[in-house]
Amino acid sequence: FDFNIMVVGQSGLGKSTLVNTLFKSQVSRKASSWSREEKIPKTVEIKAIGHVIEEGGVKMKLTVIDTPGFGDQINNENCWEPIEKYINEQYEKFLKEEVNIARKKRIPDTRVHCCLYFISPTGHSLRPLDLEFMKHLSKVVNIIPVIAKADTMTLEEKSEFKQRVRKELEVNGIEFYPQKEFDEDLEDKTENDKIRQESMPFAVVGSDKEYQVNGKRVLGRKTPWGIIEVENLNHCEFALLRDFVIRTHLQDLKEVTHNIHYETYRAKRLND
Amino acid sequence: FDFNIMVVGQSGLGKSTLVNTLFKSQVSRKASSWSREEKIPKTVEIKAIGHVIEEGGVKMKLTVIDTPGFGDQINNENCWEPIEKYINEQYEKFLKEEVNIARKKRIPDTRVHCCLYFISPTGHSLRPLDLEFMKHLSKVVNIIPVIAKADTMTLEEKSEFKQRVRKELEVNGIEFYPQKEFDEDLEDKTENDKIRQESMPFAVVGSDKEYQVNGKRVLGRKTPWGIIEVENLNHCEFALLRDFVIRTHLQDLKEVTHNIHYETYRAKRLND
Ligand SMILES: Nc1nc2c(ncn2[C@@H]2O[C@H](COP(=O)(O)OP(=O)(O)O)[C@@H](O)[C@H]2O)c(=O)[nH]1
Ligand SMILES: Nc1nc2c(ncn2[C@@H]2O[C@H](COP(=O)(O)OP(=O)(O)O)[C@@H](O)[C@H]2O)c(=O)[nH]1
Repeated sequence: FDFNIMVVGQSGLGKSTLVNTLFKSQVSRKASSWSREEKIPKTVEIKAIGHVIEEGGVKMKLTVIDTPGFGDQINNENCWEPIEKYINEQYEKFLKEEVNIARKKRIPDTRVHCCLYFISPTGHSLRPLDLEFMKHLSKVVNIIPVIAKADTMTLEEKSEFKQRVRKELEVNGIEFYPQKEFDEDLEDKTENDKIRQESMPFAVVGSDKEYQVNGKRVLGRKTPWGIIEVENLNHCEFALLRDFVIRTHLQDLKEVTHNIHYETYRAKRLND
Repeated sequence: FDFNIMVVGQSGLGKSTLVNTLFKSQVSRKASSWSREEKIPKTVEIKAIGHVIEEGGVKMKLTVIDTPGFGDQINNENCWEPIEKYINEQYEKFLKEEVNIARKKRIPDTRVHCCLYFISPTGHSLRPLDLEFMKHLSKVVNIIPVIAKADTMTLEEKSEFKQRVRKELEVNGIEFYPQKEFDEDLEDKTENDKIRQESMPFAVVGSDKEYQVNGKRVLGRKTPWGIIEVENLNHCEFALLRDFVIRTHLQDLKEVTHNIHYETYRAKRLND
């Protein structure tokens, strides 16, 4: 049971914290010997770190693919290319294994099943880099856009920002997961329409610290004006993202990757 | 009584809100017919908007110089150049007027007295663009770095981030206002040392909305987990920045601009 999730976004958008929160375990660079004061790399690096985790009683090999350096330079032209290249290399690896006469019973799957794209909570709109990245990459991988550090915004700012982001994604023809064109039936479409038009992009807050609130221990961020509870739906949509990616849509994320994205790559390669 | 303040930083760091909060009056683009959904310009623009305001019983012509487009492109190479050019053009204007035999009794002063540089509250360190901008511009204008949207951080994160930013500024030889080399006497040095090593960069929050807290009307941001009070020193350092720029150091900002930055420009020009 392999699941490969990539995180993309400028440094400081809470990506490693969110990954830790999602998998309630030390699976991001904050947990390893990487210190938070690590220098921003001069070019985009791709770092895949595998972990064995247990989710709902099932053992899962989870690989988190980090992309430090993305969007952090003064000149970020084409900084998505190393990422697109990595994704295609995994399709190539799988293809080579698949066409092998003596292929393994179960091909190790390193393909990226899900790419979380972190949007900075500016309160205005998407940045040129956000649009460029998602335009290019939504064609080769499942992109799930999230609004990072959503506690930066009031409820009103969040709702306005979300609407504006959704509109911009649409105007720019960016199909994020779950893509409209892959809705299988009316029931699928109804459920996904609601997710696409109301919940997404999920406005998330992450934390690996626990506090006592109303007698319960909760994950949160403690500020002088109150405690932000990560799993409280009145505070942010972390719980919606977590259930979406790890529970309800995990299998579908893998299927769309295999049946659509990989298939597109394979068809193109076999035609060359 | 002219005071010219420039604001620089990526879109969405709360610059116009902060300017409004600083001058408790509608002096930024949010107040004019600029809508918040205005497109990010493709290059850096310089927009100077003058206002007459009253501060402490004194009428002041305040000009806010906005720099939309800075740091917002995919490629931000040399995006500080239009800003440096604008600053030098104001020195040039003043110089031309000064050397004029028939010069006015009071030369209109459009020189930038203070440049607020907004640092994104990433929690890690300064970005390459922050360092480049401040390295270049601290040589020609008074730079006051501020940590934007400081409510994004917990007290602990804020204190660590501040320390790291201060250290990076020092390591990179960036002299922000009040510059060590211009401390006039021991009393000056003692007061400014405290400001440089403990208070700055000021971690600020801005707001033009009012709420009732403990029977008092306060400027703040209302979130589901509490109200962030802009003028509460336990919440952020907005009040320190405001007093610093508008009350205690306003005159000195103008003097350093005239006696140091302008003088340096003038000497270079008259030597050519
Ligand atoms: N306000 C806020 N800060 C966060 C959140 N998640 C993480 N942070 C803080 O933001 C800083 C950077 O987080 P990190 O996970 O290292 O970001 P990354 O560079 O994108 O991996 C740290 O100080 C975190 O504690 C969040 O949801 N909201
Ligand atoms: N969290 C937080 N949000 C702020 C703050 N100041 C402004 N904002 C919000 O950030 C968004 C952008 O603010 P704006 O002043 O237009 O930023 P500018 O693009 O830098 O001029 C708006 O939704 C503001 O309400 C602040 O101090 N903290």
